Amino acid sequence: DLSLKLETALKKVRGQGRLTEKNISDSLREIRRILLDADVNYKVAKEFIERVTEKALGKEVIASISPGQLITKIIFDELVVLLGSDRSELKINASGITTLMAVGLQGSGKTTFCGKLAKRLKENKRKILLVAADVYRPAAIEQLKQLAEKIGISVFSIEQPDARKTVKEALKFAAQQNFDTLIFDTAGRLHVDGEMMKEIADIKEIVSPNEILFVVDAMTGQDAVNSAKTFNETVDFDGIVLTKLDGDARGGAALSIRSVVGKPIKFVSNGEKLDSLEVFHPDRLASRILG
Amino acid sequence: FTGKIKIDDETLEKLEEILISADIGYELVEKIVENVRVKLKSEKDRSNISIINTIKDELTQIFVTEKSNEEKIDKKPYVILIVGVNGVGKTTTIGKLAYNFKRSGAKVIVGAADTFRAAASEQLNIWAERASADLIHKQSGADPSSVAFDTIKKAIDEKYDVAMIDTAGRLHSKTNLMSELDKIKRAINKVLPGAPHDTYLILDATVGQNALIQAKEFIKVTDITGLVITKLDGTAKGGSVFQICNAQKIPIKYIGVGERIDDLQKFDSTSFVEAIFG
Ligand SMILES: Nc1nc2c(ncn2[C@@H]2O[C@H](COP(=O)(O)OP(=O)(O)OP(=O)(O)O)[C@@H](O)[C@H]2O)c(=O)[nH]1
Ligand SMILES: Nc1nc2c(ncn2[C@@H]2O[C@H](COP(=O)(O)OP(=O)(O)OP(=O)(O)O)[C@@H](O)[C@H]2O)c(=O)[nH]1
Ligand SMILES: [Mg+2]
Ligand SMILES: [Mg+2]
Repeated sequence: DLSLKLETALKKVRGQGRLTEKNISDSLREIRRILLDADVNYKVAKEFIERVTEKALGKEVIASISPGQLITKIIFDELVVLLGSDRSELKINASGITTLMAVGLQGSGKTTFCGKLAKRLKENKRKILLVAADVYRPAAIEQLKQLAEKIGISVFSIEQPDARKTVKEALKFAAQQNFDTLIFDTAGRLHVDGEMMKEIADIKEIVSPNEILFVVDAMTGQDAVNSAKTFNETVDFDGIVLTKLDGDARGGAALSIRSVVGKPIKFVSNGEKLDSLEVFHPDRLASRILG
Repeated sequence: FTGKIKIDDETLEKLEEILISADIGYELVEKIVENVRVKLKSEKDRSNISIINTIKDELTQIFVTEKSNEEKIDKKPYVILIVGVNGVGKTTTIGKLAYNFKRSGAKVIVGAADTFRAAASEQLNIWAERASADLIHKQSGADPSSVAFDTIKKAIDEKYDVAMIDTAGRLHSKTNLMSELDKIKRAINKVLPGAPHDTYLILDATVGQNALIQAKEFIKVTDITGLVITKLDGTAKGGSVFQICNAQKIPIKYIGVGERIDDLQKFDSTSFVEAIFG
């Protein structure tokens, strides 16, 4: 428990009346260690500590609450605000076709997420088409088809390994067949792979998706800001999906990404099954990050 | 006279940022910086170049030199078990390894013991074809231990040189999945005592501090004889392996540097450490 950890560092604060730069410096060091252990980005952790210090300084230490509890509350509240003050819904069109797209690094959980999203939206009585736009990974299309079969949803794919052609044809097909929701699975790609980033920019241009979701593994470390920044610059994604939260990774990458791109975390994936998808709760992730 | 070394604090902070940004981890970075301070106390050269070189030495020394693989690789068949959490690159790495072994003249068979995930065996099948290796697979939902068992049995009977077992991605925090892994390992050992001769834990270069826990937990269930770091063609440095190697003394065997079949390299500690500052 964080407040207990900070208690030792803050022993000297009791009876001092107010929190000062001097009497909280030890606990700030401890908080920085906790954030870095939780995979929060170096620079983001630094900025976070500065914000917390600003909020904490001058605060009166009243008798009924320990200094450790006071600082913990400030940290926790600040973390919750940063993680999800602008919680938002998926952009679903009232009429016409809604198009959603999953993008991200290799292995982050995009294909599985597309299946989960399809299952969730199907429960809202939508006519869904999954589009297999990963034309590279061995058996990627087969993987999407097998997931889709479990939930009775169609998958669109073409013979040629051409992602741009796939999405163009998918749009035509969807219009002909009266689908109202298209979910595009794309290939995992590195943010430093120029050709692949051009592909995703082109696909965005062709499809003009209502919603682009950046799918990121919760165990990602310091590199999270690099990929998030580049993907955001390339496709200006609408939201983030944090996956594999059923593990024990602290998930600090979420704070790093939020601080750097300012986009909302929309979903959390916490299991391999197709029903393991939850709406994001900032307070839960905040306590998880703080360990 | 050896006063408290006056290393440029701004330099040390910049270096601390580089090391932490490489996922090396707060505690280990603090320890390295402290060791560097102590070392440079008695050094005439306290330039920034000297500091960086001292840090590079500290890091490089964490890696164990590969013990000779000679006697393992002469086992017939030489069995490798591939394990790790979800999506790190296990199946792809097996494809690459199969290709390398085939090119060195070995007769290779792979076992699709991921009987859980959608299209897992289809994916491995494509890699096996690309590598000209043979494949054993069963229907979805089959017992992974039986796939492993059948693969090794065939490898023995038909005199394969190398047999590799692909397993499902599993989070180390899931006890049932970790005991399934234990079962797979024991099934392999049952059909061929002494096997698996190598068990590689596959780690994603983008993983943060969770890597240390992953290694600890997988080691509890099966002897991990080597690490493979994948996706080093990205910008992640894979620095979380330093803590693992420091604590567990496990060699890093290979690194994955792309999605093609020939994108696997033997681990080189010097270039790995250089890349952190690159
Ligand atoms: N435990 C757990 N595993 C997950 C979760 N989401 C996805 N996975 C697993 O992670 C692995 C990778 O998932 P995929 O959906 O194939 O990832 P991807 O992003 O499509 O991968 P690429 O297409 O290769 O980039 C699979 O083993 C999934 O079952 C999750 O929330 N929890
Ligand atoms: N850029 C890059 N991508 C890689 C590398 N190794 C694997 N990948 C990609 O990572 C993704 C996941 O690879 P898989 O081999 O399916 O990973 P896995 O560990 O078998 O996944 P699960 O079985 O679902 O747990 C695929 O898109 C691979 O092409 C690598 O070294 N570099
Ligand atoms: Mg995929
Ligand atoms: Mg696999």
